[in-house]
Amino acid sequence: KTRIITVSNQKGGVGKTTTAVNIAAALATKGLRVLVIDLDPQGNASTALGVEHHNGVPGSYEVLVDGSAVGPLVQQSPEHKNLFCLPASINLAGAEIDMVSASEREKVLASALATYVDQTAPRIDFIFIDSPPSLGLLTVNALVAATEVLVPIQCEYYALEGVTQLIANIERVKKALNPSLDISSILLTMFDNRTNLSTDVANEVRKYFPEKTLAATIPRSVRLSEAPSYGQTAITFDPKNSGSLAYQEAAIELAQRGDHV
Amino acid sequence: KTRIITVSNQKGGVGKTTTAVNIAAALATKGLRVLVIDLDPQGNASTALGVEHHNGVPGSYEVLVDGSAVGPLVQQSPEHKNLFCLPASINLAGAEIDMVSASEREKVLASALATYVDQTAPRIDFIFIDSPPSLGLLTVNALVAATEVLVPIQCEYYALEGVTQLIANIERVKKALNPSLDISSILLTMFDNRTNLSTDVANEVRKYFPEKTLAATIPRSVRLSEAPSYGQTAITFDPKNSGSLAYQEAAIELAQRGDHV
Ligand SMILES: Nc1ncnc2c1ncn2[C@@H]1O[C@H](COP(=O)(O)OP(=O)(O)OP(=O)(O)O)[C@@H](O)[C@H]1O
Ligand SMILES: Nc1ncnc2c1ncn2[C@@H]1O[C@H](COP(=O)(O)OP(=O)(O)OP(=O)(O)O)[C@@H](O)[C@H]1O
Ligand SMILES: [Mg+2]
Ligand SMILES: [Mg+2]
Repeated sequence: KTRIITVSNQKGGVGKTTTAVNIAAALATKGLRVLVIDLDPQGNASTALGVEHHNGVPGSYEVLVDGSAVGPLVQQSPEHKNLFCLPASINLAGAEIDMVSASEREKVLASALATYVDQTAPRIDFIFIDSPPSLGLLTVNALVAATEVLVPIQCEYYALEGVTQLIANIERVKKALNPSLDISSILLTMFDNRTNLSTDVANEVRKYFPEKTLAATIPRSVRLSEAPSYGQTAITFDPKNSGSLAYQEAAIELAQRGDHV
Repeated sequence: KTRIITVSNQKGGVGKTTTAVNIAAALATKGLRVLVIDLDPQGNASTALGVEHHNGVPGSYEVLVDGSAVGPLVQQSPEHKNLFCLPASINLAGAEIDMVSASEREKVLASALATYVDQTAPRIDFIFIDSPPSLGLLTVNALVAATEVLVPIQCEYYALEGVTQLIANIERVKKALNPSLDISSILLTMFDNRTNLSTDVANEVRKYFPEKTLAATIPRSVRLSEAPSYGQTAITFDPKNSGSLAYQEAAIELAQRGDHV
């Protein structure tokens, strides 16, 4: 069964995109077929995966607003033969307004992906949805389409403060629109072992979510933030740096969790 | 004339809140009367300014959706006698949906602030509006209410990529809703002098926006991110650290710019 994982947190800049593209790339190098759906109008995931997404390139906007099928719009990522991307271009910024009057507007992505998964051979093993830093219609579509949620939490105070709001919103979507939705994993990101703040936040998160928090913690690593400027994931750009190795570990843990979910 | 400055960038985690609260606090310590409007449902600015904003405390939601006056909802910040805050509580997350059918929904904050400024004595010198990482109705309200925009840009690759989209959106609001709106200043944030990436991004931004980019650059400093966990701005928490000193400089430069705007 294809696992559809939404990477979500309404707090900005916590590592949603960096997590989605690097875990996807790590799984692809292990032989799994992986699709990343870019649902953020900034198109950062499309950039990191090296796919075209300038104005006019069809992608997630066309799926959400025009009802286009996913399959024909999926692009191969040059990163790896098992890695694919449904890109986001600048028109996605207008999607939430354009979708307001659509019927069942929260379920558009869910039904488009159900069709895509049924019709695609060989099977897609993982779909990651990179969502924007908000709780609007794009993120709701991502949560309704997902079988599980991966929540990156930056090791900073504000990021900790926002977790309660995020959990409440996921519960709301679960109750109203997607009963099988669950937070399957929490990933601590941008951990800086030189500061007490990082350690304090990491300890708090592990205390409150002992089961869900992945053992792997992603350290702060400049190679992770350099990779997108070359149109690559860190897994390809510099596979041996501390950030890439941590994402490799996180990917393995996430894949293993699937057996028990 | 009261300067109304919206701190805006749809890229998440670039330092919007940290910039709004620390520049506001720096100006307050220099004798200016400053109001911070928290327009982000995460309520991070309210936390940093030490004001109550749990569920039920009236604030920016009531102004935007119920048409409440600003004055009675403004709270004194314990940080400084010249510093005030219109808080955001969790109900603000529903504001964009609740406002969709309101008439002139983009101008609600602008007219509420015009009344507040007229009726408040002694005069308020600066109003900073901390906006969320998106380009929805909350951010549009902030851009329409503003006399100028302050854009924080994190010294990272993705932050650079998003600038074109931001400029295009500000132009759109200027043309349709607020002809006097202009980007008065750009502030480079989280500059890490140990990495080439930071230097490259900073040089790019200064090259493209030589006039608008403030001379002051905010360095990465853990004291800036620790302060909110004590419910304080860094200006109060640790006035002599590199981050606070840089924000003091930026505040002076911003205040001086006003004479020529
Ligand atoms: N572990 C890390 N070490 C260093 N830099 C990182 C790390 N993870 C992410 N970054 C950088 O931090 C910034 C924020 O990360 P990213 O853009 O992935 O977050 P996001 O949650 O997707 O942001 P947004 O809310 O805007 O979508 C980016 O510039 C990214 O390159
Ligand atoms: N110069 C700095 N040095 C170190 N940490 C910083 C600095 N500026 C901000 N931070 C920290 O980085 C994180 C992001 O900053 P902040 O929350 O101010 O950004 P934002 O743009 O307001 O985010 P959002 O898009 O979620 O509103 C916070 O945890 C903050 O404490
Ligand atoms: Mg992102
Ligand atoms: Mg903020």
